[in-house]
Amino acid sequence: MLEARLEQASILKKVVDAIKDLVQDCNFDCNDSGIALQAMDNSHVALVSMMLKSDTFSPFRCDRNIALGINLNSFQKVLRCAQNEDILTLKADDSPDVVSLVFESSEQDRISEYDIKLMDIDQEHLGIPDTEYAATITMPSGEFQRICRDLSALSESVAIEAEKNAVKFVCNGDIGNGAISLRNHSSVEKPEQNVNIELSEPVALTFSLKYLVNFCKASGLSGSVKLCLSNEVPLLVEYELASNSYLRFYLAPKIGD
Amino acid sequence: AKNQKTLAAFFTKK
Repeated sequence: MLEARLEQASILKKVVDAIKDLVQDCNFDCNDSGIALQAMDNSHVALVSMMLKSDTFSPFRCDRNIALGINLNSFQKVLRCAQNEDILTLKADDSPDVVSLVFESSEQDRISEYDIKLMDIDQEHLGIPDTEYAATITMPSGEFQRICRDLSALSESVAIEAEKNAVKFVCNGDIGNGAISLRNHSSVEKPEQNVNIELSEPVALTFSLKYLVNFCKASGLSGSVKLCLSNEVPLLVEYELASNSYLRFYLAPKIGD
Repeated sequence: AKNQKTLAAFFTKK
């Protein structure tokens, strides 16, 4: 059986809020290492990969591999019934028809119990190769969100160009063009504004802004975001969570003929 | 013009 207790319901609320416009029905794969999810959007252009390690939960117990097939719309409806500060416990049998959620208020003596009916989801799993990326950019998640939102008003796609000490986001649209450059920046006083660019070779790739704007819905999960790029491979956008957990998005590039 | 690729062009099915 599965029993996983989260100190704060907000983590799961934010994860589901962040991915539910990209993927609809997902298997939450539970085993003794934690709860994982991998799902592609309908067009097979973007992929969500979530890992909530067992250390994220306290306690965490999962004796067998259990796949919880959940409709994310339904999940969101139930998670909205939890206060952000509530303690959240997920429970399921070994061959479950439902997943149970218990929300406990730490301040009040209130316990809320919900069940969500599970579905059989036949999901394609992709093997994602370990990649040594040519460029890794760490920047404030809010800054990345602003850039994607601003450029999406001008164009459908953005070119991300990483070179030594600088990364440039460039778009060309019908009404005009835009470009935002960021340089390495580190401040002891405001480390949350740091930009770090690690580069082994220059990279320039073009991506659909529609998907990037969608990924940025995860900005509330982490103050910083990591962009990993190599020429002619999908972009990795990673939001790191506590206890080595993460929410990752992969986006296939647009490539010329 | 650039074409949108799908992930299948880069990742293999498990």
